Order: sequence, then structure tokens, then C-alpha cells
Amino acid sequence: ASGTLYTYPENFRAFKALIAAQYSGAKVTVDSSFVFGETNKSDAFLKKFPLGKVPAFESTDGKCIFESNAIAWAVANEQLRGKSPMDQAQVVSWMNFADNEILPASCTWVFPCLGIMQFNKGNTERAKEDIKKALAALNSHLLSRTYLVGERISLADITVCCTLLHLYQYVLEPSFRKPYQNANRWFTTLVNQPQVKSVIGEFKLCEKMAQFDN
Amino acid sequence: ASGTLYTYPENFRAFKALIAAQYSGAKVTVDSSFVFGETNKSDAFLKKFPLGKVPAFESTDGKCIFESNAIAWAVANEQLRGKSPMDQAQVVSWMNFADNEILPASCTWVFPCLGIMQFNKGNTERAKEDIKKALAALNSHLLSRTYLVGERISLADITVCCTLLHLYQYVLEPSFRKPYQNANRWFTTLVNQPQVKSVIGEFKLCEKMAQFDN
Amino acid sequence: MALELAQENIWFDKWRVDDAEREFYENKSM
Repeated sequence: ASGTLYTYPENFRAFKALIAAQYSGAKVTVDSSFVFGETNKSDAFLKKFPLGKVPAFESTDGKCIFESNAIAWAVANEQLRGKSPMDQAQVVSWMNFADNEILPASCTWVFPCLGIMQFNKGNTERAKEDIKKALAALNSHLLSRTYLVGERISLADITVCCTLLHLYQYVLEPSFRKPYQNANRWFTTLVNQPQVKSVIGEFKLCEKMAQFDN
Repeated sequence: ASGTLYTYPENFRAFKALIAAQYSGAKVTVDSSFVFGETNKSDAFLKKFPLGKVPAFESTDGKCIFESNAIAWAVANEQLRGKSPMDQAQVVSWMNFADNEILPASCTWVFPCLGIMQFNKGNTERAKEDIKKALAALNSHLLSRTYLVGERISLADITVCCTLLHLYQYVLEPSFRKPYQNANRWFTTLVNQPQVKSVIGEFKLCEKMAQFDN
Repeated sequence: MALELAQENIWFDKWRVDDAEREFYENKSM
């Protein structure tokens, strides 16, 4: 599906769909006139996207889709979605793994470093433990695999990778990420793919764990 | 896919897969020897399901799937998943809508009423507002539709319905749910389907909003 | 059921995170 994507810049959720489109060849244009906080509160926008959230996608034939995983699915191709129902189930599983096991802890840990949220020591320590568990599960799965599902890149890789961007950029310093060599290999391979680079730019791995920015 | 489902009883997440299997004809057996808190902490279980969470599913040909939406996808059929990629994208969208827009607020509101969480007035009031927004979006979508995606029941209906069970059972009393007649119609239709009833039993709509149980 | 539900991992703080994220990016946009 081709169409228009509404998002603010540097939105890791929007990256999922944009990267998927790079692989599938779907023509996805980011609306350059979109102003977050204004456009998504307008009547015209809310008529199409009642929750007013982004990213939001309108296909060239007028279909409106919200929820970043769904948009990525819509602009993907069969290889990215999974060729068999079981492969698709695995893709859905990793998409949900990213949203349930990584994202909450990532936000808790990283947002205070970006000045988005207040710092809370207890929550941050718990988030670090949650991330260790998630990385361990990822690492173990990737022991003998190049990609999360099947033998080629899929939406599983794209969505999990995008959800890990903040962590690998800001807080997973070398000593912290050292136990997860398979995950590190997999992540580094992905962010250096031309299709991914064309969306996220040159990616710099964390050298020193960011701290709370007051 | 047929296989074994590991879960504790009355788990709304497990209901998704069990209801999907009723529609698709997949043979899904709930492991009756599973003891939550014990079995899912055993080495054998963690070898297959490293995060130790339920529901978890092992297909008859040995594939292990976690995340309830993924299990439901695996045991579903083409109609339930969506016949076209765009329909599938809409199904994924509603699955995520349930997890992102309904579930956190539902638990915040209902758990104190079940005596498993402390009551916090501010959080509960916020949760009620979030639920109103979610129900409004659902209600508006169902103005002229019988099902969420396409002309027949899909995983979109099943997953959203299961995520709403606690709300409609404990807190959405008649006056609160009155503005959402389309959503109420859709929900009531679903819980009375034989395939749904055979999993969740006879469903009793909330008559009086449950309050905090000290 | 209640005992098992109590062990479920729910993102209760999601609304707080969503609000903060939204405000941050709205300010950045405007």
C-alpha cells in the first residue's frame, strides 16, 4: 500500500513503516506540512484518525490506519509479513515482545535522560533489569539465527530494532551490552543495512550511559 | 495450528486463542497439569518459553509461541486473520488498540475493585477518561458496521472483545455505557456467539459499577 | 484468578509516559 504518513520527525514508531517501505518498495510520503500538536488536533485529522495519535497513515485509496505496527504491516510485502501463517504469528509475537517487554522499560530508563520525564531511581533500576531480561531472550534466540523469523529480514526485525534504537543510542554502553553479543551483532547488522540507514541515518552506538538530565 | 496452551484459568488473554480455535476448528488443548507460578518457572518450560509468561503455546509440530495475539494468529484461519494484507493490517491495528488504548486503563480501574491493587483516585479517574475515549472510537467505528474488520468476525473482534471483558463485567454500569450503543450492541452480539460462550461461559453485563475492595 | 492477575505485568504508568512524550514532541514541533 502506498500513501501518506503523518508523524513528527525522528519518531521511532514511524521508522518501522518507513523502513518496511524501503524494503517493499511501497511509496510512503511523510506529510511535510504536518505540525504535531496542531494538525492532529484538527477536525479533519480527527475525522480520519479519531484518537489523534501518530504515526497515522492514509493510503492512496483512502484507507486510514493507525498503530505503528499496523502501518508497517500495510506497507510491507509478503516476505516482511511472513510467508506462512506460522511465520506471521512469529512476526506478531516479536512485534508484541517489542511493545510489552522492551518499550515500557526503555521509556522509563531513557526518557529522563532526554529530559522528557522525571527521574525515579527505583523505576530506573527496575527498567534496567527488565531490559536485561528482554536482551537475554533476544540474545538466546539469535544464537544460531541471523534474523528473528525465517531466513530474511521481516517486520519482526524491523519493529524490535526500532524499539531498541533509544536504548542502543543512549544507555546500552559497551560494558552493559557485552553479555548480549548475538543481539548486538544482529542490531548492528540491521542499522547498517542501506534500507535502514536511509531512514534513520548514520547510527552511533552508545559509548557512555546517559544519565538523568535535570 | 493445533497444540497445547499453557495458562491459568479465566485468563482473558488465553480466551483470545481459545475463541479463535473455536472458529477455525484448530485443536487447542489447555494443559490441565499446568500450575501457574510453578510450571512456568521450571527449566523445561523456560527452555521453550524464556520469559516464563502465559499464555504460551506449543504446536503439535513443536513450534513455541508466546504473546497472546500471536497465539491467536497461529490457531486462526484466513478469515479471522484477514483475507487481504490491508485487512490483516486493520486486524493488527485493532489488536494493538486493545493492548494500548484499553488494557492499561482497564487494569488500573478494575484491579482495585478485585482487591489486587491499591486504589488511587487520580489514576482511576484518568483511567475512566481513557476508557471513554477508547469506547467512543470503537462506537464511532461500529456506527455502520457489524464487525470491526470486513463483513465477518475476525481476530480484531475477538481480541478487543476479550480485552473489554473485565470492564463490561465489573465497571461499565448501564448509565456509564449508555453513550456507546454501537459498541454495546457489538459486544453483546459477540459474547453471545456459541463459539465465544463455549470459552467464556454465560456473560453477565455489569449492573452496578464495582468499587474499590479494601 | 485474582491472584494470577496480580502477577500480570501491566504498564500502569503508560498514560504518564504517553503524556510526557506527547508534550515533549508538541513543544519541539511548535
